[in-house]
Order: sequence, then C-alpha cells, then structure tokens
Amino acid sequence: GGRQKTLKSFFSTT
Amino acid sequence: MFEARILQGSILKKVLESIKDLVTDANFECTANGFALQAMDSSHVSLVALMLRSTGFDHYRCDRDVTMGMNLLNMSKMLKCADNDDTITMKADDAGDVVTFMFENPKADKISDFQMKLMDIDTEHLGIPDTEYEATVKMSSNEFQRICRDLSSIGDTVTIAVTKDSVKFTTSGDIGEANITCRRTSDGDMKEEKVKTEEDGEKVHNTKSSEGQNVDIDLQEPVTLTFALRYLNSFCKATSLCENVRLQLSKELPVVVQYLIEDMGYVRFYLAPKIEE
Repeated sequence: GGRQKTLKSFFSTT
Repeated sequence: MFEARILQGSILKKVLESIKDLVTDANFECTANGFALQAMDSSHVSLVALMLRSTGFDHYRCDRDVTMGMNLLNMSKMLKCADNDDTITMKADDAGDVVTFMFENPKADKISDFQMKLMDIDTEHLGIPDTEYEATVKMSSNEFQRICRDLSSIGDTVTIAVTKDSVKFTTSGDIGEANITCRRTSDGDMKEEKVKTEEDGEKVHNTKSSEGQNVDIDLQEPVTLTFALRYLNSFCKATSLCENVRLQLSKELPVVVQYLIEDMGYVRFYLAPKIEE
C-alpha cells in the first residue's frame, strides 16, 4: 500500500 | 525550581502508557505555560505532541524554563508505582540531573518518592504550522480503537475516506478485504460546548451520549489517505484519556489524531501518510 513518507517531508526542523 | 502537582495521578500514568511504546527518549519542556513534549518515533514516521497546561495542575511552579530528558520506559516504570488515585508531584532543580516523583495516597498516610536520573537527549524539533484541515472527524475513541484493531487483523494499512456524510475505513490483505463505514450522526447528537481558552486550542466538554457512533464530520473537501495501521494502533493506547478522538486530514498531509485531556490539555499524534508511487 504505497510508500511510507517521513514527517520530515512535511514539516521542517526548527 | 520546577514543581508540578497533579491530583489525579492516573492522568499522568495514562499519558505515559499511551506514548512509551512509540518514543524511547524524549525531552519534556517545562515552562510557565505547562509541561510539554514533542517527540518522533525512531523511524520519523510519527510524532507525539503532549501539552499539560500549568492551569490544569493543582500546584505549578516553574521559575525558569527547564528541559528534562527522560527515558519514557523508565519514567513509566516509576509512575506504575503510583496508585491510580494517588496525587503525583514532579520536582526538579534548575541545574539538577534528577527528577523526583512523589506519590501521596488520598488519606495522606503513605508518601513515596522516586528519583529518576535525567538524560541529555539530542532531538530534532519539528515546526508544525497551524493548518486548516480539509476534514475533521470526531468519533468515539473506543470505536476508533476497535476499527483500527479489527482492520489490522486483515491488512497492514488503512485507507480513510472522509465525505460529507461518512468516514470509511478500508483495508486489504492476503485473506481478503474489509470496509467499515461510519455514518455522520445527525447534528446535535454530539453534545459539546467549546470554550476558547487564551492559549493553544480549545477546551471541549463532552457529555456522554447514550448510543451509536457519535460521528461528527466537518468537511471542506473530501479526503482519502492511507496510513500504516501499526502506528494508529499505537496511538489508540491513549483511548482511556478521552471518550472522543478527533482526526484531522488534508490531502498529502500527516493525519492528526487528538485525545483531549480534560481541563489540562491534549495528546496529539501525527502520522505521515503512505503515498502511491
């Protein structure tokens, strides 16, 4: 069922 | 000096139980606002954000911001030594390297204190922007847990499709496939009143409703997203914190799964979707 994205592809590190 | 006393110690115990399997080590940020945490799982696919506002504690003192790095499994071991009806007090010196957990029974004739070593944890903090989500679903947390558990016996992922009138959970695996549709309950069945508070978020009081799934849908745009059930099942360990769970979804964004902690704050889980190639 698709490729698992990581959160870093949506949110930037601060 | 940091000192925070919570009358209903079971809340802290439940919070820890809900996050300790997802995250190993985490920094708790103690500020005048409250006791907060943001941490990702080791594969950086999911994130937990916890907020326990200072106003929700029976006593709260934080002279200056303190970061306390803790191993959550060890913290959970210590909190398990508190009874559910114990009052729990957390204490730390500004420059200290230990945190003290003090447990007091309701009769105040048994007082325990446990000291846990703090750790230096190098973590990445993610900036999560405030987003208007395309779909917001509120439903019984027990029902959501049940659906995630049932579907994970059939497949590894769930596709969540939200429309104006329903939310549909679909999975498939070697043995077959499964669809569970929860229809939106008619307006007003989800009795709640919202009170805007000064900081972050809203306080929601829910009164127990007698029957049904109590599904409330707020939709800008229909959304369909696919997620790994393993993580959702882990989030559901927070079920006992709140009668309802709120799911927020937008196209190609992580889902937000929120459990409110009455009068105190929330635990929110973020999970990155699976994207078709």
